[in-house]
Amino acid sequence: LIKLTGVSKVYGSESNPVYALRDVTVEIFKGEYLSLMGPSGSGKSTLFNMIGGLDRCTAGTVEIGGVNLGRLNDAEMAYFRGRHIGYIFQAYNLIPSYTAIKNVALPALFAGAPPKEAEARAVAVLEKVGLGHRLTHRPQELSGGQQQRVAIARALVNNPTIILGDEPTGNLDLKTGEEIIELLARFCKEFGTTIVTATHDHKMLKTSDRIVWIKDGAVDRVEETHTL
Amino acid sequence: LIKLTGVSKVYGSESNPVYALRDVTVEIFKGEYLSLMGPSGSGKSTLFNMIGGLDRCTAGTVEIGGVNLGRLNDAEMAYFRGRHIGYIFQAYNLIPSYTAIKNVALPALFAGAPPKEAEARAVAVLEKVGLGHRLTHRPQELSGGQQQRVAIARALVNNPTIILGDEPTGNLDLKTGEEIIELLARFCKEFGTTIVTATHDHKMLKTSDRIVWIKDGAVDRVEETHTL
Ligand SMILES: Nc1ncnc2c1ncn2[C@@H]1O[C@H](COP(=O)(O)OP(=O)(O)OP(=O)(O)O)[C@@H](O)[C@H]1O
Ligand SMILES: Nc1ncnc2c1ncn2[C@@H]1O[C@H](COP(=O)(O)OP(=O)(O)OP(=O)(O)O)[C@@H](O)[C@H]1O
Ligand SMILES: [Mg+2]
Ligand SMILES: [Mg+2]
Repeated sequence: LIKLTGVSKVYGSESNPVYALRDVTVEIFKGEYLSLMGPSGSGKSTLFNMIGGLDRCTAGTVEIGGVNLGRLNDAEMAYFRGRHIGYIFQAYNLIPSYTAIKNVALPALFAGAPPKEAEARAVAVLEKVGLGHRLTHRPQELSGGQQQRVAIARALVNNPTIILGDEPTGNLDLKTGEEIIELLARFCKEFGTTIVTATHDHKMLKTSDRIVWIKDGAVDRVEETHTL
Repeated sequence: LIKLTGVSKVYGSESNPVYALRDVTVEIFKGEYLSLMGPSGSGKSTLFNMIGGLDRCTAGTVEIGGVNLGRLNDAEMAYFRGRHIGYIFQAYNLIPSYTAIKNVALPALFAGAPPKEAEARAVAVLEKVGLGHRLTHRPQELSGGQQQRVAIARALVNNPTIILGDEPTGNLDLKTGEEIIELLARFCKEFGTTIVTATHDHKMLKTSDRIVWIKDGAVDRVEETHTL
């Protein structure tokens, strides 16, 4: 479903380049649960920005369902992302002036759902992540892990084809983290959602079908989890 | 050194109160390494805001070194905090327009160090957290875990009496997380720094002298770690 070929990303200037991704080639299959793991600064979020079309490669191609993302203009990319991808950002990126409900309902509204239905779906998924008692709180009235769960709920509300989760359990305690991993696994099994997470959380290991280990911007190795 | 007596914090409105902290009484001794653990939303960050004087209790008192924080006005509190406390925020709170060096040097400049010395000390501690190769990057040019480490370095640069770390390893891989925990433990042993961390990271358990477990805004139990 997702195909990266020779993907490279260079930041910085001519005189001081940062090779964030170096010639990454990897294929992610429809319906699989794949985890990206590796040291801080190794390129996981950068790779996510390429897959989610939030940034463009310096070289190489990213294809999703046969569509070459590099061929889409910004408007087409935004539309494509809205229709197919649920993105959980490492820094959550919630709208500060919106309540939890409004933040989560937004993607549903963008996808064309009428306001009442969008809100009902937002409530349902917020309850699934344990925030049924915080629906009307704004981000600054929520704990770190609660903000993270609002970001997770927002990514799930449209039941998208692909969920990209950048460190989705980073600020969650053991029990809540396991509940979220369990929830993602259920989306994968029941709806055939393709789940890609960048994570430092080793609890993610037994739920993943495969693990791609990243080091210094390059793929270090790929593990099938039944061999672990 | 730090004494909380009957600390309570209520958010929200009269009609819809949120009891974030309920009658918390706990003492933290000079030079100890204490970890605060508990579910997402249980009150850890709120408790930190009370200890660090970033917010005021609804009831109860917070004393540091015999000083009742509630008696200080905002200016006195800011001065007190700048002199004695290094604070690692759950959301980092870095200055976006400043480089890593400038972000970390800021507390040193506020404490009266001349610019050259402040910069030299900032570089030294940034190298200690593994960011010697990212000194001139601004926050948006850094990975999540790198931003977290800049926040950590900034809390350490003045070698303060107390370090308050709110989820200091939340976005770090296993190895980097262990290095940071090791670094904090060294500050504790070598300089007698009092370290208080709010954390979900069970790697923190063996380094801590005591663990305070929080649940629904109240102290659930206190554990001495050699009994674990
Ligand atoms: N400004 C506010 N208004 C209303 N409720 C608030 C406000 N700030 C925090 N809360 C609530 O207070 C409770 C405690 O929040 P706190 O941030 O201390 O939790 P925490 O233990 O740090 O959680 P986490 O592990 O997720 O970071 C949460 O349930 C949160 O929703
Ligand atoms: N805009 C930028 N300019 C320069 N360098 C950058 C920029 N953005 C990221 N980098 C660098 O690219 C590298 C990869 O960053 P990335 O955010 O992908 O890491 P990561 O694997 O997600 O790390 P973490 O686990 O800490 O979140 C890092 O070393 C970072 O410093
Ligand atoms: Mg990242
Ligand atoms: Mg918190």
